[in-house]
Amino acid sequence: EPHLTVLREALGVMQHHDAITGTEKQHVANDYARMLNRAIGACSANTQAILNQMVDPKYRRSLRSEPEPGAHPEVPPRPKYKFAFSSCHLLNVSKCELTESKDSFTITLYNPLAHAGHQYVRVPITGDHYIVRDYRNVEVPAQIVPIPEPVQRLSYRFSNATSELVFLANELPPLGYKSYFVSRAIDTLEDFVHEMGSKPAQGPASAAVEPSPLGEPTRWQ
Amino acid sequence: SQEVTIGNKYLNVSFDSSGFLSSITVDGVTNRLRQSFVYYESKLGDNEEPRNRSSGAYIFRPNGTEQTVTETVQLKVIRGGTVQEVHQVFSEWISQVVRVYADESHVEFEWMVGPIPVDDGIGKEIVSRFYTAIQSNGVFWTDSNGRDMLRRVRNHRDTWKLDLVEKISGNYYPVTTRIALEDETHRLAVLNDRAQGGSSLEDGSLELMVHRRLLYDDAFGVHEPLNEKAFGKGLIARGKHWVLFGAKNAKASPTIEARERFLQNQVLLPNWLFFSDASDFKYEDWQ
Repeated sequence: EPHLTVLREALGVMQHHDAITGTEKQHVANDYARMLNRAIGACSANTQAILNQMVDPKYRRSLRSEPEPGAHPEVPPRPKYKFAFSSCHLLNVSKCELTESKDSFTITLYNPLAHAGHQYVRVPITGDHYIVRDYRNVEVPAQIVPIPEPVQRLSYRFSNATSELVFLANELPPLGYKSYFVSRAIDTLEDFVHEMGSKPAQGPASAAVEPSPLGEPTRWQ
Repeated sequence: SQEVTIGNKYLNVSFDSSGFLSSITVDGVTNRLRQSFVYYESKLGDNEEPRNRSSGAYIFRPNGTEQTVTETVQLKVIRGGTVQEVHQVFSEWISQVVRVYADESHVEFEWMVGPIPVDDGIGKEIVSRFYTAIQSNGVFWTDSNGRDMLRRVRNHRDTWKLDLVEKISGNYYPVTTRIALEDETHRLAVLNDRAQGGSSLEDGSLELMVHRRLLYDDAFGVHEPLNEKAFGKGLIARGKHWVLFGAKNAKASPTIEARERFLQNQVLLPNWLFFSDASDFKYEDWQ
């Protein structure tokens, strides 16, 4: 409940006419963005908890929660789960640290409407070959599309992604969810050699497959 | 230097040799559909005179000058089984992706505008404008907070005789989710992903303001110009417009108006996306 209240309070503030129309001073606009970001982050604890109640019990157990550095004292720490569902709030600038850095990840779509739906999913990636499978182990047709050059050139996007993976998520149940398993594929010897060749030559092999840090300065939040 | 076409089983859109969107083909019938970006230069007024204030956060008041961004657009075409895209570069600060998904009957425009250059000392208000051959006779529709579509008539108010001094801004209306125009045979609707100002300043054309950067306060209380700076530069805005164009056919099921409402539901109340690291899971375990 306290997590939800953070967003309730933020939305209360955002009903001011300046927040609706954008006629607030710039530093107030920045503060509104900060409040909303914090509130949406707090509510992610709730969505995470609910999604974990839906998944298999063996992944449901929560781990010990620790207060996050800099967290608001009135907001309880978020529970940690073995199978964590996280959001990517920077998808609108074609950035998602998880999909860019992991070789295997899942995408879960929750449909908040009371009728079935579909959506073309777009996620930023760094590889060349990916396999998308649904829960029935059926491979879903997917396409890799380059991120437009003007977007890639944005100096403060802090992303290594040069492409987006696009696929159709269909038959999304009303008020329900559907998940897809995405794995990066190295499907030919030629690709394998190319893949290895693109890694730094120095260092142990285990280090080579670790996702490299995105180089994002810690001062940006 | 050649015409480019992308499309799917429902529609095709073509780009002329200058790189601008030029036509749309639906059910085998080709119609004019041009899109470009233009900008209005902002008025520097005298804030001591209430009727002559500068264009600012509260007032959209162009100085009467409309500028085109470019005469030629650079194109890059991406084709595939899931989506076909044309990446357009209009200038150093305006670019766009025009996108047709395999199983959708609309065209998606993902625009990116900024940082708006103001080194010339002139504020600028950028609009995306669509041109069709629809004989709209000054009539267009804008929504009211995502609900009813309200009929708007250019240079007209229903309850008094209007003599507009500001012909552009006087015809602008809030567009929360949709703006549309039509004649007896065709209809064009543009859905937006955020509230914007919009209008139809000529028959058959629709426009939505996507970004603005102004250098003067308009003396309505905010006490600073609408000059958002990120990292010392002007703000870059990125967003989407979804365009539905088609024949008006009352017997069609669903009608084009109904398709607009379905699309509104789909794009404005989207699915929530969650991501999970599956590095420690085999597919079968996850399944």
